[in-house]
Amino acid sequence: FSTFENNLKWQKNSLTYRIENYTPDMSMSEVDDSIEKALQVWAKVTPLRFTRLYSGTADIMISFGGRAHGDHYPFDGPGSTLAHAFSPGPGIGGDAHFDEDETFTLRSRKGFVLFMVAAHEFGHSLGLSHSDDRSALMYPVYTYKNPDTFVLPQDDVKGIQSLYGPNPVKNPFVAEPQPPPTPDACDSTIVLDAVTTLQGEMLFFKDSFFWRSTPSSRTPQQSLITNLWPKAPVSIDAAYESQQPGKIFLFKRQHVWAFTGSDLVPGYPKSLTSVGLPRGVKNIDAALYDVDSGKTLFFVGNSYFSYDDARKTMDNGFPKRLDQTFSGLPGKVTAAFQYRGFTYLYSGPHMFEYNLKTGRLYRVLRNNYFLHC
Amino acid sequence: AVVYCMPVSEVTAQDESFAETYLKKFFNLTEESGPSVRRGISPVSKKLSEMQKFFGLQITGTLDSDTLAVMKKPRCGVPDGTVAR
Repeated sequence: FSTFENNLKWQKNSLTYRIENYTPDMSMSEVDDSIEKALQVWAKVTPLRFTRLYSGTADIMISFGGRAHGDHYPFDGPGSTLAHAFSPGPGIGGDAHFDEDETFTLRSRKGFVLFMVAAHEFGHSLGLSHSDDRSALMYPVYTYKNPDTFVLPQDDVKGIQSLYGPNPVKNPFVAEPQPPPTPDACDSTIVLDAVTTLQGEMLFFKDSFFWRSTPSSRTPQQSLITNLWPKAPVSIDAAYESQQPGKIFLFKRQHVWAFTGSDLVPGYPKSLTSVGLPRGVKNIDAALYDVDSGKTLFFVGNSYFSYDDARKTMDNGFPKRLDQTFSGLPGKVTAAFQYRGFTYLYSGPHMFEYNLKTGRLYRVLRNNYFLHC
Repeated sequence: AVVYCMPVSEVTAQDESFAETYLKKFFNLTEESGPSVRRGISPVSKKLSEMQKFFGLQITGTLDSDTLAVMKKPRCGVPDGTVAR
């Protein structure tokens, strides 16, 4: 085996990938499966884990293109060069390009098995260059192998483990619990974990991911929460932006984290009592900061609390039942935020638009209304 | 007299051009100058030997049918050996 200059490698084990486009030679699901399987070849023998993104920039961007396709290395039509990939690094680093003029297949010999070509290219994306071992996956010349019985040759195992070490899971060939599927913002049944503004952007949280939507961008950008806030929890309960612009609070079970930029504010995480909530509250469902009144609303089950940020105390008369203020809500609030003077409460697969002062309900919208699906 | 017909493999000018393109792409063949040229070792021959060594072919420094056959196989577009580094 061989590696690139200075043993170039990723400095993290959680990597993201995104399939930017598809080849017409195979169905989309066949391409998805081939790519996923090709990445798992390397995950099985290292601590590396791969998560798929459906928008935004991933570490490994995967695309099909013919001839000149946007980098300085044009493809050459059918035959000869099948694909290429770039060694680990920012920008184009890690990306894999497949020559659209080739015929890619799921497992047939008539054409090139995408799984085999992709597994080889991802070796480059992770830091391996070519091997002169004829039996190695990283041998530069394509060799047909049945993807259903493929086992990574020892030369490649030694190569990739020289960079990342072995898989800490003892028996990697026992199916590991697969990471939950990447949530799809445009799934109409999606129930978001939390929503907040952040300096004019809107952030929508689900599981380990969040989407950020700016007034200018058409499609929201999907990222891993820990890419932006390395010390943040995932699958959070609630989030809100405080009156101090750029300061965001994330809630999960009995704790709250505060971030300015990507940095965790010293002293955090704290317990929920630090924002005035009674000790008996084990978790909250949603939170929002009301710009007009300077109050922070915490939604817990069928009630909500009003916290005065300035006086650092809970307002009298709270908690109140939701239906004392918000008409039309079918159940508990799962996410909440304010935008351009309106208050948006998510409950189940719908978002309810209110005027907080009057409690008047204006519109009932789908959860992904702001996600431009 | 017995005449042996030696099957001389035809390496055409086109093959040579193809091989040069291949060596430029995968073995960093450049229009070299310097000591090796002055010693008469052509850059192409030097790179051919490098390629033949990498692929376990007979190292002749000249373009033969086996070497050409490997060059014509479908492959990855990333350069080989030290070049990739």
